[in-house]
Amino acid sequence: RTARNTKHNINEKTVKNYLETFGYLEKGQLEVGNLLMGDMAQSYEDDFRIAIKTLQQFGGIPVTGEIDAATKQLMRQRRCGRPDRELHEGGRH
Amino acid sequence: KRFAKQGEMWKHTNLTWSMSSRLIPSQLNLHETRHVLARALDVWEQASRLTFTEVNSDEADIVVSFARRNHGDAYPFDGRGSILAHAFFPGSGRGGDAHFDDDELWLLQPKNDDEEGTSLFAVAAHEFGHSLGLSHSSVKGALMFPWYQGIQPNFVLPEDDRHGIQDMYGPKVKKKWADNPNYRPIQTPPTTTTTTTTTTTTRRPYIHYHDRHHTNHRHDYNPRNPEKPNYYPTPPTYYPIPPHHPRPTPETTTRSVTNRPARYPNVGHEYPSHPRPNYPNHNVPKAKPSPTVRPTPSSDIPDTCNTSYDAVALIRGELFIFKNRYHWRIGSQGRYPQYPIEISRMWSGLPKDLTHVDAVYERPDKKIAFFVGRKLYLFDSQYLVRGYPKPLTHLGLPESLEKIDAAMVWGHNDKTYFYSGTMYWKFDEEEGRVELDYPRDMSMWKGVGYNIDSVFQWRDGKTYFFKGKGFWKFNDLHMRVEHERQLPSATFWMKC
Repeated sequence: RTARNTKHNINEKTVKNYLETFGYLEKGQLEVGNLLMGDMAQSYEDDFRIAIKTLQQFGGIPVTGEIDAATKQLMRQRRCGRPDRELHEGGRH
Repeated sequence: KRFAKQGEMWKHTNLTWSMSSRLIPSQLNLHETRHVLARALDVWEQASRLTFTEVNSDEADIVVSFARRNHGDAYPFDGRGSILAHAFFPGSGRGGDAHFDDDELWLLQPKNDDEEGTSLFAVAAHEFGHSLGLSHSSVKGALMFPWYQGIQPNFVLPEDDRHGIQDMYGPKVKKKWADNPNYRPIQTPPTTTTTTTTTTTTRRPYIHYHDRHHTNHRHDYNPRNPEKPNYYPTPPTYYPIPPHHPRPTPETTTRSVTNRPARYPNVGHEYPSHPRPNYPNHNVPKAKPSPTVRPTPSSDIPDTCNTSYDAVALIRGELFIFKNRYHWRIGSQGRYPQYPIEISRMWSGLPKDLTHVDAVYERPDKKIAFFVGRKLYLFDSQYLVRGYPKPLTHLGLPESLEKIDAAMVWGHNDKTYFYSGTMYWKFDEEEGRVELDYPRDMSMWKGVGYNIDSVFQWRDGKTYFFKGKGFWKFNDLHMRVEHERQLPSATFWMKC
């Protein structure tokens, strides 16, 4: 069996994918953000930081809103595949 | 910071569980694996009124599978990565089932694990929490905490999890059954069953006597009279469809065989308590049943008052019901006479050797979409739009998708949805592609199960799901069927 890959590189893309997989961020939300200018783009930037803070809070690590070492370590940890925040249909969360 | 309930829970407390007959662990001893899983279930049994009986059937409430990567649901595994397993909330079909990543190195002994090995007991106890209706908890140390924490040797269910399960199913009743105030006389001689006894139980209302824990028995059947449906949706109101101006029909012949896969055989044989004889010893899932072309005998005209439906759609305000090669049309004056007639008589652009259609819906732009096997046929009134049929992949649907079960524009948010098997997609009509955050699991539409036949929005703005010869009215707000029991389609829609 191949050894567990615990050193995989964590960058903004993998963080976004992680946040989407486990229900902290809706898929495609940031792509729309990149198209918008001014304060609308800023609000999508905030969504990303809010999602990181929510993950940090749920995971019981310091809430900084940054992709810091503790957050990277949390994201490398083995875990259940279900989302932490369950999706709803019809736009309600 | 505490447990979270997802909302779904089991209506009965005597749950059955089984290893999947197909997806078994490729690296573990089966007998020991079953023993570990039984211990993990016992964690929840000791804290609640639930009881778990192992059976040997893929129809059990909780079916445990060991699978790799993409394994037919919306949550692929990642090899030896960070995702270990997942499970589905209570419900029919796949509801309650637990999937474990077969690429992981699972440890069966309760010794402390390390970076490589993972305790199957710890993960199974967590996943079974989902199977019972618990979501993730943000309490560190709780069993339902989403990140793996290994397991302490003499494991005791943490308080947060105990509160969660007892909040849903009630605490275990330890008192002797004789002096239990709500004990009621047994009407049939008790059959002694214990947790580890393996028996094939069929889901029927019965009195279950369980003496190992001296729990009082429960009347599981409902003494009330069977509920009479206390409503009748407004009867369909009809108005004539605007006349079509037939144009010369270009001779388009596209030959495509459409077929409907045979229903998957149901495994349900007796299972001795010791390991199963001649057990398949490799993890290659059985090949999918080869799709068989539905025969088209001359007399495949469906019986109007005794049939299921392949597709149902509201087109130009009239109700079209499709079955085999035929369709009925219900207008303002009721069912059109001389129906059912061949579908191809109205939509000649469909394949000549058409056996049935899978799904039909009227798009917001008033074009009519027919799904036949892996293809989409788009019609402008009766005329096939140039460039069609197109493959399902053209809509962003996966290559592996063999057919669509149903399609509709959902009145709740005016978005288009496609359904197939255990999954569904939201479709962006402007983009012409399914949206990114899909597919999702059908259990979102509570009560309709999987593999539906059709869905559509009727003139009363309500959503109706069809399966077999019955239908459910669906509550869009609560995202669940309005009545557990299906209503007969023939009586209501065909006025039989």
